[in-house]
Parts: sequence; structure tokens; C-alpha cells
Amino acid sequence: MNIFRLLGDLAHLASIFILVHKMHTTRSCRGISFKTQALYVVVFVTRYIDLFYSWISLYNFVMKIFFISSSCYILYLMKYRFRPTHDPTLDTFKVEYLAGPCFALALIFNYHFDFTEIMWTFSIYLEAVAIFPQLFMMQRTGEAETITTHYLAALGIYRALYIPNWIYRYYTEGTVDPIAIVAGIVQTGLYLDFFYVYFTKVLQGQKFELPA
Amino acid sequence: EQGNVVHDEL
Repeated sequence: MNIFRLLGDLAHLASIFILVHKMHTTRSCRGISFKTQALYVVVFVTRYIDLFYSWISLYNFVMKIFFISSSCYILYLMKYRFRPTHDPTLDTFKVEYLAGPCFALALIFNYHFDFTEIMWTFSIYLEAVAIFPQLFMMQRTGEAETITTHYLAALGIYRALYIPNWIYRYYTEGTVDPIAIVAGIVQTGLYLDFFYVYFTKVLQGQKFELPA
Repeated sequence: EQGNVVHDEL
């Protein structure tokens, strides 16, 4: 554990709390892509299969349980509690276009050709692109609530902070995880446009609006 | 290289 990874994980936790807080206070899931949230459930469930056979640490265990359960809870809120506030006609990105190629890539580029390892690799690739339906939805509506942008910023910063963590681990432990690193850089790259608008507009007190 | 790869990150 190092400071970058810890801060990254805390940003990830924060993003989830911001999202749940937004839904409860506004009693709405408007502006949130159900598809992206469903992809995160798939990401966590396929990545943390090792909960059944591998013990890393109490921290690792608790975080994994939290990510799986909170992502399921978010789907429950969207599907049942606040269902009328979700507009499926805005959430039209085809997730097959993400899951299919990610699975094919996981079959080709992995560390070990067995079930759990391919699932882990698939989850890493899928996480990198899971934000697409959300970004696509914002592109369509051209705007986002401020609280939603705080959620996305925390979510983007989480993976961005893993990059200095990998650099740090390379120098201190000599460990390199090329699959996580390449996917993590792609994942962070997808947020650059968003980060630009977030830091130059939202944090200056303006509304998140995209040029028409 | 045998067995499972250990992934200690989240």
C-alpha cells in the first residue's frame, strides 16, 4: 500500500457515496446511466472471484465486499426506488459493443489462460470503457447536474491515482502489471475531456454544459 | 509459472 493507491481507493469510495447521496437527496437518478452502473456490477463480480480462494488483507476483503454490494445497491435504487426518474431513451449506448471486444481481448491478452484469470482480465478491460454509456448520455443531453460531475470527477481521479501508484511500485518493488497499466491509462484518458470542463467550469462555479 | 496470479489491487 502506498499513498497513491490509498488516495485512489478513497476517491473511488467517495465517488460511490456521492452518487448514492445524489440519488437520495434529489430522490432521482436523472442523468445517471443505468448501463454504466450495470457494467460496474459486472466489473466487480468478475474481478473479485478471488474472494473465494485468496486472502490478501482485511482492507482488501472489506473493500471488495463494499464495491460489490454498493454497486448492486445502486442498481436496485435505479431499477426500483427511483425507476420513474430514469429515462431509458437517453441511455442508448450499446453495451455489447463494449463487453464483446473486452471479452475477446481478455481471451487473447491475459497472464494465464484459466477461468478466473480471464474473468479478472475481462473486468480490467471492461472497467476501462464502462464509463462510455455515461459519457454518451451526457453528450446527448449536453449537460449534467453539478453533483453528477463531482461523482464522475472522483471516479476518474481514482484510476488516475493508480498510475503514480504503478510507477511507485515499479521503483520500490519492481512489480509491473502491464494489463492493469495499459487499461488504466486508457481509462484515465477517457476522462480528459470531462476533466477539462470540470476543472475550468464546474470548479469555477459554472454549470456543466457542453458546446452544442 | 503455476497456479493463480495474485492480484492485490482493487
